[in-house]
Amino acid sequence: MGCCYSTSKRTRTPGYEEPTVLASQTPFTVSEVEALHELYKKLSNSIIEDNLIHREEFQLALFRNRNKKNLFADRIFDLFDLKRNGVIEFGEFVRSLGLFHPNAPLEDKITFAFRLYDLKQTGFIERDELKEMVLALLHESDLELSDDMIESIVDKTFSDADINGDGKIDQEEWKAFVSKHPSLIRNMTLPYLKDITLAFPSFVVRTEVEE
Amino acid sequence: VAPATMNAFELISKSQGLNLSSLFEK
Repeated sequence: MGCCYSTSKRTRTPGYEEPTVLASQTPFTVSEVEALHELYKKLSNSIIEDNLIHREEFQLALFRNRNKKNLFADRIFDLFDLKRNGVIEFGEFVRSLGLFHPNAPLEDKITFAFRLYDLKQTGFIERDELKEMVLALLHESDLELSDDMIESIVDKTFSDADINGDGKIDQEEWKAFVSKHPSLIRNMTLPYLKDITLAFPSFVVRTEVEE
Repeated sequence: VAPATMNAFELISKSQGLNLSSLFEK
């Protein structure tokens, strides 16, 4: 039967989770999760047709270039890949994007940004990590700064954020720093997600589940 | 912007790799 075939076909997709479940655990409605599934199908079949987002497919979507190396895109991919099995499954995609929803708790956005910048995952943002990220940003942009200038920027930022002066930024210091500089997590909110079904109507093929 | 007044995290946050809106471009 048509209805049952459609359901079983979706169930066989690795990592597929029911929109009703995902909607109950994220800021998205069921319709929005279904719209995200249409986007997910496109992204997850752009290079390897297996309904899973591989790193190269993520890079391709972000940069229109599958081979573009970018420290921050790698970090985002790793954080989205909650099971750490090298791919972003649909449930991981929706749950992670939920953090970028305008209605997601600010606290969650601040924590995600902290984990993003804690490159070595030590529970702290250290000075060498901050410098590595500044160098990575300069590498991808046209901005050229002398090493002295870079050191000066890193020193100033670090001394502003490292309140207790122990040489590393902990989560509490990060929260305090972000509260003084809220623009730091501006990129943690994607206004499109507020109503993805209206912003991307072509992704909404049909609503299979009653809201 | 004078380098001394730059905030390193502000610089970093401008990375294209952190701009997920690109995922939604058709």
